[in-house]
Amino acid sequence: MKKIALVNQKGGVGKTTTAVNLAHFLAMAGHTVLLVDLDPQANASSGLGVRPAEADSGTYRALLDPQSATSCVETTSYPRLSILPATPDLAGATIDLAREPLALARVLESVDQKRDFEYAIIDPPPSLGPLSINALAAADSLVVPVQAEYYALEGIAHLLQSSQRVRQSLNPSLGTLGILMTMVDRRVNLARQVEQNVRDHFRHLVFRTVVPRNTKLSESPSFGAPIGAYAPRTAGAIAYQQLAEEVISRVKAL
Amino acid sequence: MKKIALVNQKGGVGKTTTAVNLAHFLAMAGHTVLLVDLDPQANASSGLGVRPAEADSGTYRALLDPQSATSCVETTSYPRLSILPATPDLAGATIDLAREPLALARVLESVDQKRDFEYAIIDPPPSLGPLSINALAAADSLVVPVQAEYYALEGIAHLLQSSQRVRQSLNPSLGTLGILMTMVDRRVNLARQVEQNVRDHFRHLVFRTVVPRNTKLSESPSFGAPIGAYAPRTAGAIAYQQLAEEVISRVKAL
Ligand SMILES: Nc1ncnc2c1ncn2[C@@H]1O[C@H](COP(=O)(O)OP(=O)(O)OP(=O)(O)O)[C@@H](O)[C@H]1O
Ligand SMILES: Nc1ncnc2c1ncn2[C@@H]1O[C@H](COP(=O)(O)OP(=O)(O)OP(=O)(O)O)[C@@H](O)[C@H]1O
Ligand SMILES: [Mg+2]
Ligand SMILES: [Mg+2]
Repeated sequence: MKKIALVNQKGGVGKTTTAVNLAHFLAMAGHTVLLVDLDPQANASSGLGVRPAEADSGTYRALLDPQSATSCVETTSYPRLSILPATPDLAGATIDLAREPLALARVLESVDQKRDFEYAIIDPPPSLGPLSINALAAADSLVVPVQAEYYALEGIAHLLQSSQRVRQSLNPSLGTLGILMTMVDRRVNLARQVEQNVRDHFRHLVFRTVVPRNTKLSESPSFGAPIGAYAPRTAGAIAYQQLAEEVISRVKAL
Repeated sequence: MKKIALVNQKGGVGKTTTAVNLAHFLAMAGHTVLLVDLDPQANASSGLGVRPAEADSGTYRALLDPQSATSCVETTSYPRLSILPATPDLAGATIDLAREPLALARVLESVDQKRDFEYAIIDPPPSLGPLSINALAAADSLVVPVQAEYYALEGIAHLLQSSQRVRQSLNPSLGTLGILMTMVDRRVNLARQVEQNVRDHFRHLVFRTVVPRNTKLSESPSFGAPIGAYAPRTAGAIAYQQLAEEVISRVKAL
């Protein structure tokens, strides 16, 4: 099972939008995928139309008892795409998880023994707190969404330092799969400058795929549907399909 | 000193942009203002062109030693506007602050005894972790920026519950000054629907001022300048000036 975490402590850069749509296009391409919603806001869950049945279910229950994790996995209406949904209790778990940085790694190990997922896509909250540290410790690679805005630029170096610390202490096999430019409006000067800046600095680490700012992408969660189901021929859907292809080829090359 | 915290655990909704520009327009209106950057990403600091001198300075040092807080306050190039800048060390402080929910309240008490600020504007990170709990415990009122997007809608109820818990346990005088609609593009259906939804639900709590999506607002931090200095006659500047007037009149009515 390839474990990919979407990380960036800067808020609102497209972590959830990328997690939901990448997971869906990987499933459309024939792969079996588990989406892990690790954010108490549960945006990835609602973005796929999944409202967890009870409060004490999904990712929160799995973290408390990794052996029972498989029973916490729920199906979605999209073939080959399953989910560990988030519940608000997850916010309360951060205190316990501060002392258990490998809780999520144990959950994914337990799921991997019993189920046959080819990919796990992890969507953490916007912070470098216990939930995100768990994501960094459990993942074998990172996708870093970066909004084409000034504030988003400042945070990347800080993030790469934190993942370096996790690599040294908790998870030596953690790599960076790529940096993804999101919400890029090429008509806006600042967006073009930020993209150029990121490509000059991080070179081949930056995906060729660029996700444009596109209203349909922000509308699709209100219908509980990924973009590939809600508006398949729009620029946002085409970009995320291309991203899935690029992720598959980068994973093969690892 | 009126203490106003910008809170919303949803990322990228305009907390920092509102903190910087509200602080600047309050200062332009003749009030003395302290901007407290409580986010380790230090976006509010860089948005005003302030790069903290040493790592161990600003908000982090003030939290460690509230009695010395006044010496951590720095000036900005804008009259009547001072700042407690953030440094990356702040990220390390969250472990200590988990046990000290009133550390920031002590800092602002100490500053209030020695300096004569009429307003303190607090900019926390996107989470309900120790730094944000400190902000809720220290503030006497909240401004909640809400992006006109689907995911942003889901988080408001959760946020108001958390501030209710803080009101009961740590800070009985905490009130909500208002909910501010941000990045509203009235040409987009979803944005109009979300705004209508929020006004129907929260009624008079929602500020009349609406901040439109406007590129100049996202460009101004790259020049280290608030919008009122960078592009004073644009729609974003006019909106934040109106917000300052509305905040002043709501504060008087308290
Ligand atoms: N390419 C895009 N074009 C237009 N809107 C987008 C795009 N990508 C994301 N959005 C919208 O922008 C907002 C922020 O995106 P999203 O919630 O995915 O970011 P996030 O990084 O997961 O946020 P958080 O830090 O709160 O977890 C959402 O309302 C989403 O619908
Ligand atoms: N009205 C607006 N129009 C256009 N862009 C905006 C507007 N308000 C904020 N932005 C831009 O949107 C991004 C998010 O805003 P900002 O950083 O202020 O949000 P935040 O809530 O403080 O984010 P975080 O959750 O990371 O602290 C920034 O790049 C900012 O420049
Ligand atoms: Mg998210
Ligand atoms: Mg901010």
